[in-house]
Amino acid sequence: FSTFDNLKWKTNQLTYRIENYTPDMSVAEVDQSITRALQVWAKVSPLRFTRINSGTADIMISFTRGDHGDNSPFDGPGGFLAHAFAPGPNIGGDVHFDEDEDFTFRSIREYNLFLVAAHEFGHSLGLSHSNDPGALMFPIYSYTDPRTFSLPRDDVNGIQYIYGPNPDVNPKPGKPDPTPPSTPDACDPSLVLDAVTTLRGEKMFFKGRFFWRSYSQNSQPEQNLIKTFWPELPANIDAAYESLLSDRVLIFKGRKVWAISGYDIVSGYPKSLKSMGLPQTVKKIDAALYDEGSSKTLFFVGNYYYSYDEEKKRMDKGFPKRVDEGFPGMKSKVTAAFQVQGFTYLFSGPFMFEYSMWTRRQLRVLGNNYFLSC
Amino acid sequence: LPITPSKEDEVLAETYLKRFYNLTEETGPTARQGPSQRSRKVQEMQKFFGLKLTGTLDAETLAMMKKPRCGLPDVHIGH
Repeated sequence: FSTFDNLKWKTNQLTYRIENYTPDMSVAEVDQSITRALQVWAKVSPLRFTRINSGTADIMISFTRGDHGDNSPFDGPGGFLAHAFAPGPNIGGDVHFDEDEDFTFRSIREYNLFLVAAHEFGHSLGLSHSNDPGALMFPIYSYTDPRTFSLPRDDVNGIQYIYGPNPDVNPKPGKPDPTPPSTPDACDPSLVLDAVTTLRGEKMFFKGRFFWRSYSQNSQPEQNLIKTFWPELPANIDAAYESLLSDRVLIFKGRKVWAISGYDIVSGYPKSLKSMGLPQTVKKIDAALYDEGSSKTLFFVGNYYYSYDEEKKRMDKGFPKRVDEGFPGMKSKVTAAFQVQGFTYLFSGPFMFEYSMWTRRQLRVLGNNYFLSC
Repeated sequence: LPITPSKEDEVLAETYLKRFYNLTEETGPTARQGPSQRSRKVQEMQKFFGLKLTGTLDAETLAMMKKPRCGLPDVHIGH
């Protein structure tokens, strides 16, 4: 997180006023979005907010477009969605939303007002932009379901650095406050990846709400929120693989499978696991791998794996087989898998096992972050 | 692969860097050595977003500039 050179409010009792409304949403929806967005910060700090309907509030909230007299004009649809001023008198603390955007209440489409407002109020209270891609204060908008939104750790640390913690929160014994979500660290030796895949020469590593992209031109893998690229995809996916046959990446979670092509979800998806030839009894898969040598897709489920012929759209005979039958020495559950430069990598917990598909021999045991440039 | 930014992308990048990274018009003699101000500003932006520090408007950098975002400057706080 970062702050505006420690600019902060001198009081914890702040007022706000909604000066006008967007026609994109009902008045009640705007009110609810704004109130909830302020409560995001009130929950974890001593700050308290009171609404006023006339006069000058500490935080004046308005919907406006184009050049609106503060030397920071909006730019029409897309681009800049909103901005806010650091704590201070007059314009300080004020929040402006770009009326040229389509703001929404529940929809995944366009820009959820609660999420945009919560970010802007962070500025109103003294936080600048964070370079943590998982933080609310990261400058790029990404969708998160507002119903399950929880202020990330980086933002909690930021606001508590300025104002301290919420004095009213006394976790009951046995019921600790839920831990704020934090951003996974590629260099954490205990990191356990959810899924890995290739995509047109890139390597992608999924963990929670995030994924890292690693490609030859980039010395450091780039961490992004999954929702930034594919708003429809869930977090905590089970498995992923690149289908060279269809030039798509298949993403698995529970009984559902999505196909992505670049930034788009292929229409007709999500489909059921059954559509991939898996029996009805399989409720989820642990890992998936496209074997270039045999042009078969391997699905790992518990101690077994299936071989799927994508061209014929059917499961190969003689499967499932025990994993250690096909991959000698692999005794623990495979949690992610892919092939890189002809070698097969099976991930299990914080370890990665390198195999040659020709000899079926285990060649090396590596750390999970071997490809993540640590 | 390196791409040649379109005129539109160049304008977008200039507006972006002026707004968020305090890019100013370069006047006077051009220095013979060292990266240009724009290249340094592009690198600053790339560093913030965890992109590869090329100092050029590559595809990744342009894609990041085009994403919807908060209009508050990242580095230099406007007064």
